[in-house]
Amino acid sequence: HPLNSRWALWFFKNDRSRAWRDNLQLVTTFDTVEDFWALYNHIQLPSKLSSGCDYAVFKDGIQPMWEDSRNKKGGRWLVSFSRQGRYSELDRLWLETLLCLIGESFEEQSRAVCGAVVNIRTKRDKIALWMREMESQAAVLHIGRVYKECLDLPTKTIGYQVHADAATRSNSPVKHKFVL
Amino acid sequence: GKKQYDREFLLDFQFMPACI
Repeated sequence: HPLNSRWALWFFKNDRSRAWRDNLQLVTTFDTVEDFWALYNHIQLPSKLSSGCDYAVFKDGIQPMWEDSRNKKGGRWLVSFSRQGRYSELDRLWLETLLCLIGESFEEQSRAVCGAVVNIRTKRDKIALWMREMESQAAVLHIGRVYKECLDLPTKTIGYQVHADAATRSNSPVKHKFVL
Repeated sequence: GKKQYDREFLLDFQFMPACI
């Protein structure tokens, strides 16, 4: 059962002695439903990863970083949660994120979706859906509403951030341009 | 055409043996 796009799984493991880019590894790519599950069933769930690790699943050819030309002017819908929420919600929300990515749940806006990232961190874990520059706010909000519905989250739990704001922030938190 | 799959369809394949 072919997927609409070919996807790549990336793994990031924080090693402070190396450059950020060197800690990011392309694991593999897949483009069928069967290969997706073969991979998913074979790797650790996010809740089993150590702090400082990330998984990223992006359309093949797009690197999971702000610097990629497809990401540069885009943004992300972000859900973040404290450690208490981790064991009940993290793995479920990551799987739902992957299913809406590979199933292309965003209809005509699916083309604008670049990928998704889960960050395992000491204070708060994060899951984000990344998208390229959008032609309208309505398109950004459409993706956010569909995504929130996929995750089955209550109101005001996901926020949209522009990558350029995140990339240039100093110590201040990144503002949410929209909250759903 | 564009291939869209809903979550139930995708989940049906999770534990399906690869060669059938």
